[in-house]
Amino acid sequence: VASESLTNYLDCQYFGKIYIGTPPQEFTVVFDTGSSDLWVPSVYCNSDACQNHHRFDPSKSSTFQNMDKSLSIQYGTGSMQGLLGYDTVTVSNIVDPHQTVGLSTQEPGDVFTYSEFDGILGLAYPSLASEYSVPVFDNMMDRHLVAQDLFSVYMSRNEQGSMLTLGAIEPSYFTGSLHWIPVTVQEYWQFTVDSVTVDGVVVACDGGCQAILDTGTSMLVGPGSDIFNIQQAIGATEDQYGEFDIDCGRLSSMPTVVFEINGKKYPLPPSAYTSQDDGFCTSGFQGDYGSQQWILGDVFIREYYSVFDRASNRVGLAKA
Amino acid sequence: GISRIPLHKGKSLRKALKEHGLLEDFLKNHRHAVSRKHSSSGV
Repeated sequence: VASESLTNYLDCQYFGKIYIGTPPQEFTVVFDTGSSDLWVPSVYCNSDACQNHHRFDPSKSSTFQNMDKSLSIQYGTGSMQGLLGYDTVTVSNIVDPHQTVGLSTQEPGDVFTYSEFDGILGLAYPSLASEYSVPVFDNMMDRHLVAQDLFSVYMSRNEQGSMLTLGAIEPSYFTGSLHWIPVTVQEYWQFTVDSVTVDGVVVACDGGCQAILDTGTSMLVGPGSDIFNIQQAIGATEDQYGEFDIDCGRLSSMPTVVFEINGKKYPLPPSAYTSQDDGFCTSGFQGDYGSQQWILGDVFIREYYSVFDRASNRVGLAKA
Repeated sequence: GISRIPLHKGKSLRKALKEHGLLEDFLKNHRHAVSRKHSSSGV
């Protein structure tokens, strides 16, 4: 049984295509460095959320093998149940044979009916995966399908132009040099942040804190009280649902928020940590009173090209 | 050994729920869970 909270996929915006089976069946997935399983809806699932998405049909794949194991993924609004199997997964030009794939048979609740993605492809460490599941990138490494045991992500602010590169670092996506940060716990892509400052004053993460670099989270999430301090420093105000609004007219006078990681400063200007939609501006910082862990999501990754290095268990960051 | 997967920036679930008039209910009912990212996979 694998449990994985999916509530934070609410703001996910970056999607890519993969193909499962022979002949290949197409799926749109979130490439998520904050989880480790691969799952997609299956034809055995009649829930609204499944009906509205591409569903994998094992009977139409000559390479599918049933594992006789079940999978359960926990949503904020319910749970997804499914089966585990093996099949060939094609990601761009890489053909990944005998890959464990989760196939949902039930997705209660109507929330994910409206999601643009069909499933999730996890890129975190195998310790986060369900018991019988081998993460896609681990299978690729084991079979020597990637030139180097690392992958990198560039997230564009535009609709097109974002890129996930398996097996290489692409210098055309960043300026200056990459700075490396050791992974502290090999589950998520986790490392130590030294501090968070505004105008040279520590406003959060005083004395250091643990953070994960997560392509499957849109916002920059931190402990509630720390994030509240940041919201105050940037002048964001809380609405009735706990979201923080910003006066769009103030964007040019708002401060830069600086994350110091492994002795190097990573500034986030207002253009990076705010979003503007239909004339409303909101903060890209989000508080979580239930956790001490920070999540550097798309808000951070758009600003910093990110390398996830499994060979040396380190994360590389450079100005995107 | 090098694979490039173009990602597209699409519509977030938040925006889709808003368009279907479901966002307010979702945030009301799941406010505490929206930001949480934790996996107990393998447990």
